[in-house]
Amino acid sequence: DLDRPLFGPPGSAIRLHESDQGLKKALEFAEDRYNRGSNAMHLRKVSRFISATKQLVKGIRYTITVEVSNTQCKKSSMLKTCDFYRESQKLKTELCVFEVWDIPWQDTSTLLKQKCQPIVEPQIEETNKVEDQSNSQPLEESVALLGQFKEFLVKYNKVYSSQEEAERRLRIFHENLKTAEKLQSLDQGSAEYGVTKFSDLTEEEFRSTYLNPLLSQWTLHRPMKPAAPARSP
Amino acid sequence: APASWDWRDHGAVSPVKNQGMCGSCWAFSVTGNIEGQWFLKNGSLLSLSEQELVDCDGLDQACRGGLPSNAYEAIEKLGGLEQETDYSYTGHKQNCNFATKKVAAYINSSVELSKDEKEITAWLAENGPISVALNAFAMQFYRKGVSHPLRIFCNPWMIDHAVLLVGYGERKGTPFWAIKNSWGEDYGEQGYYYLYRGSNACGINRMCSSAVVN
Repeated sequence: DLDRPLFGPPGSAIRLHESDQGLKKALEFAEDRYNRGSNAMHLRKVSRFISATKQLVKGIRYTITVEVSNTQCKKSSMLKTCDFYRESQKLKTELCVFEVWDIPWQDTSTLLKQKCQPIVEPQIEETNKVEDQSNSQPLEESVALLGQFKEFLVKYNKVYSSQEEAERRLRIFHENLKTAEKLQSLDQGSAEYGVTKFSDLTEEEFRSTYLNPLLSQWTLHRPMKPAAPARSP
Repeated sequence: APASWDWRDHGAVSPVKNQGMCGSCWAFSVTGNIEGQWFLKNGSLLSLSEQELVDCDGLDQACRGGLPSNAYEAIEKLGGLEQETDYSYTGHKQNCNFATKKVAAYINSSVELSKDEKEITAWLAENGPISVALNAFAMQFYRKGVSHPLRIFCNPWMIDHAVLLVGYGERKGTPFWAIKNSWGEDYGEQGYYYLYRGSNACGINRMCSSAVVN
């Protein structure tokens, strides 16, 4: 039961440092499975560690966010050390989220989830025109969103019960940011809309927790005496 | 009416409060109004209890919502409001433990104001902060500045949040209402929401009322 003191309450996710031994083993397993599953010619390896958590379930579940890029090694070569390409176009870097389920007492690991999306670099053509990013999902947007969400969690001291809950709240946070941008672009005043302490709530949660639907039930209103108008300034 | 007015400058508004995870905005709006009326009639600014309304106002529905018009009636029947410190806020309904001997402020009746924004402006400057209600959709995302959402975002018939009008003025040519909210000081501009004045935005003109203290 050595691990128990290192975990929070059952089910809660604990942030990991890159040097964690268990994490290294899980990451190697995920990398291996990733290469087996892809038909790319070159071996791809983790080029940058972003974040990871572990959670006590029947065994240990690791959730890892990393960048994966092309090395110069062909898959067929059995070279031990492989360098990354220097040219960013050849790197073909992807942002990936892996979920590895590790069962130490059976010495087995399972890749539960692998989600990767390419990182699109701005394409500078001869005419120096920068490609329009708005209709693609660049990594910068994802990383910026993660950064904003992290700031939000710290500022408003938000704690979620599980990794799934955190990911769900991140999605709601993202939707709310888009609504705020819409409000912002169409506002006729000088307001600033954006992240508030309610940014991780769906519109329905916000309405049912903080608002007062009775107010718009006009039939409930008790008629009141009219106020006398103002006399003078 | 004067070009601008702010009852915070005249000592008639207590610090911003926090209703927590409870739909008791109606109670905060009404106590805010009565705090202002009591101050103007007696010269002392009290912080009055919303929890008393949440627990003891049988006409309304505590954290599931309520109407200012009902709350005034309930306060008249109860005999008045205790101070915040005597009946402190918990954010959920409990048994009523109202004590008449602790009543700090009472009201004699209540009135409904005109729906004309110019009239409301003049009335506020003359008589004190006003209990109002509006559509709060944009408020979930509001950080600062004078909010003037498009009508599609702020249906004036879908009133779902009660607040307190404490002042009005202009910022860089944009007329505004200064609105005391009850979501804590870390919301909006130190707890305040500023809304465009002059277009009945978000239905701000639809449910204006005040207690009357003789």
